[in-house]
Amino acid sequence: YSFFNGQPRWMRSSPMTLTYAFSPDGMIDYLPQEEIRAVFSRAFGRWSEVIPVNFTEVEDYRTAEIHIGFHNGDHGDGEPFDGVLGVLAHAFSPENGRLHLDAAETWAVDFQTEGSRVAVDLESVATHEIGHVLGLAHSSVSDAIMYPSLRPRSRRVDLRIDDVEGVQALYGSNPNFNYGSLLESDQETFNG
Amino acid sequence: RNFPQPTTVLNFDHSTATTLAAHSSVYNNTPWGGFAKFANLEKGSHFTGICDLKTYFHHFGYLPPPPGNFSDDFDSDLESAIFNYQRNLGLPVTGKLDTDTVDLIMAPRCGMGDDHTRAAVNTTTRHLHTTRH
Repeated sequence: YSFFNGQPRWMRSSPMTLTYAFSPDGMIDYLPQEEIRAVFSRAFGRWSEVIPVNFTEVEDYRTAEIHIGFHNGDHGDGEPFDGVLGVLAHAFSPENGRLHLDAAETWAVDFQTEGSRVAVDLESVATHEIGHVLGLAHSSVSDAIMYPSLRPRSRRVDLRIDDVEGVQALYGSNPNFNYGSLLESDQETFNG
Repeated sequence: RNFPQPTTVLNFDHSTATTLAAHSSVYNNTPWGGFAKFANLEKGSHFTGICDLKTYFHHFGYLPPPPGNFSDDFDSDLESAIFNYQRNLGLPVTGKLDTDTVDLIMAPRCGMGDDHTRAAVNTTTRHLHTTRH
């Protein structure tokens, strides 16, 4: 795992709660909004399980700390999106809070119903970008969430030891986190 | 079920080549789909369009900006960028555009650079460095 320079992180009193909201002007219409919200709720929840940080969705986009949106091409942050595949998404280091997904992708929440060869798993990308929002940079561990590449029609949503150690170095451990279960799951994946 | 047959001809790995071919068809008409043609090029070669690969490496933090435009030469700077890319992303470190490397370059990815010197904190580029563990 790696950090941004200076190891920026969200500085709030403990227990920390960060709010997030979806851009009213930057959403896709071919997936039900409830499903998109559920995907992000699960993605935030994975990080919450390992660090003492909670995430709450709010309606007011302006006052939220984390801003999520689907955008096309040049969307004003100096990092234009490039159409189908290529760059899928990007996010900003703490405490900026912007998380942008390329609206040109075929975002999928279920590959059984989305048959496109270029479909991209929304939950995998959301989980990765939340890692950036929290302060993690890219990892060289190929099965870690923070590995920068994700192939179409593939799914990578479970935090690995590398991700957990990195984010806990920034925020400490959730007292309810069971490290042994993670090791066990890593072992099962390895054997499987 | 067909399994790739091992071969020793020119150390050519058919299973990897098959993967590259399969992914190349998926990546047709995507931003980096055309990079498949760079597979197996070596340092010292000149190939039209390899400047686009240098732009890619520059974008993700592996090459400094050129004084002018990037050339189409497979030069030492490009080789160094490939070394670092392979090291960063857990590939066999060869410094060559082997099929595994080209296959991963073509794959979709996060827009954040891998050295995070271009981590977007504001709308302007900000120079940062990372600590890797």
